[in-house]
Amino acid sequence: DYDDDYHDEL
Amino acid sequence: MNIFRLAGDMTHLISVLVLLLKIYATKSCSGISLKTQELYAIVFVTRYLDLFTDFISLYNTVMKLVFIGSSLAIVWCMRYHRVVRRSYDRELDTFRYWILLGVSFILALVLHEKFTLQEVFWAFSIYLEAVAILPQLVLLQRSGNVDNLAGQYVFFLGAYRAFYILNWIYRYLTEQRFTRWISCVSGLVQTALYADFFYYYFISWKNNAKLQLPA
Repeated sequence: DYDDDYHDEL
Repeated sequence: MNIFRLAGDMTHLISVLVLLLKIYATKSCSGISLKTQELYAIVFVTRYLDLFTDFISLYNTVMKLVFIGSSLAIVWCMRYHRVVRRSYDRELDTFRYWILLGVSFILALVLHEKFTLQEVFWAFSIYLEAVAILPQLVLLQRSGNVDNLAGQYVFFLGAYRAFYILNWIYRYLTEQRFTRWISCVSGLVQTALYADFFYYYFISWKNNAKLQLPA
């Protein structure tokens, strides 16, 4: 689960 | 991580390596837009503000450093390297990119995920990347003949975002809460801007002819 501003993409 | 995103990142990396190869091997940056390179440097710097605060994975951190480092190195080379800078098509690379910077920033102030400095800059980098290729495409059309490495550079740069679109579709279907509308819409616009380039690139490849973009 991640919150919206967690950017795991480059 | 999924195969589409990995393919996208690798294609993006290849595009950077092709450009570095062209500049290093031929000591020339003819056919390359400095403005697009500067826009990409801004894209990476503003997108990876979380480089030192959020550790996601070694892969993620290494790739961020590679993209930031290579884009800054290419801008430096094209501006200051005494041999390379002479081959820069200064008089052809005249796209008024301040417009792209201004519109992207205003859009980021209006449309973002959260109104925080990091999120506004992240959205700015997404919008800016969608249009960052425009000076390069204009330069290619003006310079007429496109040398192989410059054509391959633009091809891989366009292909990477197409893989990312497949990645977003895959994540949307497999992760219940995946919503990345800002990235998806911008990614679609970005890939669409390459459409005519891809068309002429395919034609030149099929006819085994030099890539000619209509002026």
